[in-house]
Amino acid sequence: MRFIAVINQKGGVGKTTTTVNMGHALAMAGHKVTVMDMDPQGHLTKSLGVDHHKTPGMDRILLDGATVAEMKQTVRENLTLIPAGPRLAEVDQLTEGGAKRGWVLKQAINGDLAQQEYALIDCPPSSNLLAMNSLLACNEVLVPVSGDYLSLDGLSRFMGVYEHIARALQKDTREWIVITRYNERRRMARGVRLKIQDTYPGKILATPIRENVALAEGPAIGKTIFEYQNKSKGADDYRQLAQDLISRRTL
Amino acid sequence: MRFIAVINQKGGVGKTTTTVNMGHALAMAGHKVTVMDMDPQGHLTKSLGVDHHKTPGMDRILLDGATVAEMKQTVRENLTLIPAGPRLAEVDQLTEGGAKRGWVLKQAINGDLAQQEYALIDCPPSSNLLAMNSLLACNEVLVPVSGDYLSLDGLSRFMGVYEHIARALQKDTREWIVITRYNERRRMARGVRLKIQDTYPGKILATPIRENVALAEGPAIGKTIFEYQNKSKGADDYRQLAQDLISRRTL
Ligand SMILES: Nc1ncnc2c1ncn2[C@@H]1O[C@H](COP(=O)(O)OP(=O)(O)OP(=O)(O)O)[C@@H](O)[C@H]1O
Ligand SMILES: Nc1ncnc2c1ncn2[C@@H]1O[C@H](COP(=O)(O)OP(=O)(O)OP(=O)(O)O)[C@@H](O)[C@H]1O
Ligand SMILES: [Mg+2]
Ligand SMILES: [Mg+2]
Repeated sequence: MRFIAVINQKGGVGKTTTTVNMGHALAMAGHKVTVMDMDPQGHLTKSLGVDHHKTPGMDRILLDGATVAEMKQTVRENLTLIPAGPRLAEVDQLTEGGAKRGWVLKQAINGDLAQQEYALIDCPPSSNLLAMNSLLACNEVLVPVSGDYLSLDGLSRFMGVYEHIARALQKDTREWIVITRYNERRRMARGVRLKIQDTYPGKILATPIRENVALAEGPAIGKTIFEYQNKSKGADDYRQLAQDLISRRTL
Repeated sequence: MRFIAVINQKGGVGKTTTTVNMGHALAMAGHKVTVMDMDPQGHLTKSLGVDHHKTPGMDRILLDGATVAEMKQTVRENLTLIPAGPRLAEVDQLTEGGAKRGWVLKQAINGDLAQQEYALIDCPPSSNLLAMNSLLACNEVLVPVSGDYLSLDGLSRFMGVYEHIARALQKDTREWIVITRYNERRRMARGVRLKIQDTYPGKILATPIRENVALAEGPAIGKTIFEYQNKSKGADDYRQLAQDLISRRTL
């Protein structure tokens, strides 16, 4: 079972879009997948067509001790979702418990996802308690990076923090990078891609996700790219990215 | 003196790009402007060419009681910056003090910015303590929204939260919206723009900021759009947006 945090504190780099579409692609390829919404914005939840203003999920698990079994729901064939829940922002306000507060998710999950082959956690854009819980519960991280300089800065900042955590915990971890919102015609995007290849060889999943407006339209009606425009570049790229993740194929 | 929080918990919608370039445009138009980096990522700081890994600023003000006068630096004519500082993320881990923790920035600023005509605060993408401090210190908010559905969802979520706060504090506040990363050829972008005009009449600043790669390239070398490509669409739009803010010109 591969437990993967989809994470980058930089905003708008495609964490949610990647969790939704790579998650569905893995499910469509026959694997049992659970996706978890750790962002109080609830955009993973919304993107799958579930009411993110009302449906409880992670908030009850982290704040009230509800179980994964109680909160998860089947959203597609082979695909279960744990919604964010309307009270998830309260997690960041937990002040009791010191360092233990970072381990709540890992303990809550326990053995509940043993039947799953992949668990993907959609993280919020910050380095707060929700992100920390996701990191400590996972043995792999997937860092989406868009083809611009501020996103590159976000990547190096995250990798620095993560190496530190992994060493402190003596954890055996694996990092993956996926280049998103890739516009090949932009010199900057090509430059950022080369820079990442130089700095993190062996970590970049082989398929960059190209900029494709269909990926931004699906969420409005709760459809993944495969339901909304199955023949689009976005669909081709995420289908291929799922295969890259399965076979660990890098640039 | 207009104290404006540039805020939206949705990531990557152009908060930093707007603070840098509208801030510089106001300064170039002859107004005294202070910009403050409330994001531990330090991207406002970086975008103005200041070393965001080392230079102290907001972190010392909020954690150690340093004064604005001690931490500010002149970065351009008429433009001063308070950098984020490398320890800013520690603010979110402050657990003592209850509701008082939201007012630290307001108290720290005190009268120190009385000489300034505009203060713009670049907020992080989350609804945490740093964002709250920014909101409570300001009497106006500027919400950048990019032309896609998840960004629209972020807008309505924020406006809901903000009305609630303003009413609770019986504060007289003013909200502005700016449409960013606008790609006129996309039907979705036009649709989002119309939806915002319907829902928030009188709040949308008249000039949408068009997608223009030059805006993403400047930060790599610490140049604002006016220094990097003064004749670009990005430069024209932000110059005009600054005038919209000054004269309160809306759609
Ligand atoms: N390859 C792409 N092509 C076109 N639009 C995209 C692509 N990837 C993401 N988007 C759109 O860009 C916006 C930001 O993407 P997304 O919400 O997935 O990023 P995020 O990292 O999860 O953001 P946040 O930091 O707020 O959680 C969304 O409107 C999304 O639909
Ligand atoms: N109008 C535009 N045209 C082209 N690129 C843009 C435009 N506005 C912003 N960008 C680029 O998009 C990315 C995200 O913008 P920015 O960092 O300003 O957003 P943000 O809301 O501050 O993000 P965060 O939530 O991480 O703080 C940056 O690389 C920026 O340079
Ligand atoms: Mg997201
Ligand atoms: Mg920013």
